Amino acid sequence: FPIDPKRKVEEDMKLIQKYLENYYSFKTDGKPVLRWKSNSPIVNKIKEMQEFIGLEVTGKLDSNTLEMMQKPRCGVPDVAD
Amino acid sequence: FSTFAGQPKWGKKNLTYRILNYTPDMAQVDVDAAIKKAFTVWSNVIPLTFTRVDRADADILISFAARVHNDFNPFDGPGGTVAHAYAPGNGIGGDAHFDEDEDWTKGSQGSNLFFVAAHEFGHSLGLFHSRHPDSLMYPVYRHFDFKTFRLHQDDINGIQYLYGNQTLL
Repeated sequence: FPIDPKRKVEEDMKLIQKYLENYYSFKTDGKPVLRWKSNSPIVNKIKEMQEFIGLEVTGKLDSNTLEMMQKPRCGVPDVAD
Repeated sequence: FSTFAGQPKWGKKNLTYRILNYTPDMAQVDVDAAIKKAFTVWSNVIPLTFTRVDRADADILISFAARVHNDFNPFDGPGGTVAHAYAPGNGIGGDAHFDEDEDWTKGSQGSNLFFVAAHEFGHSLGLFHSRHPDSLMYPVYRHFDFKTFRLHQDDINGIQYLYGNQTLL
């Protein structure tokens, strides 16, 4: 079956949102973030995560960032709540 | 390296630990050995000792659990979070929990218990995550070479910042 690109993007967005909530104290109202704008809270958090982990800081869901987020890791957050 | 907010650390030199249960993934003797070796990583560089006990009042309680396990930080099934531990303190402080849904091993397949335990015990002693990708306290699991494993200088600097070095014994 072909991959639905829209569905893939939504899954990636859910993944990063959950990751940032779990490990980077990202606060949401429980609703999925559907659109990103530059300097929005989630983009700033992605940049924070990329900087901490040692990735290129783009604020975007590039392949390196997605790959890193899918690796097993410690459950202690990387930033204090 | 970095420490938890407020820099919590143990106020005594001789700490005790208790293994509350075992993973079925490994022989018990191998779990015991991995845990002991993980503590040795730290006791080699700081003036603290770690003694295994079966008393309920051990400083560091070690357990394997899946999903919800009575600490408001449920595990997430296979992959993702493999373990977590708490900063030094009373009660749950210092305790280390390992996700039973992972495949725990003493080798290079799955999640190596020694490596993860050594990282978690860093938290039990007061270290927070490091940004240095080669350090033990880097948050992302990586495969490593048993033969060449050494505690990274960043980890040594961090733990000795909290407890001093071995020569102070």
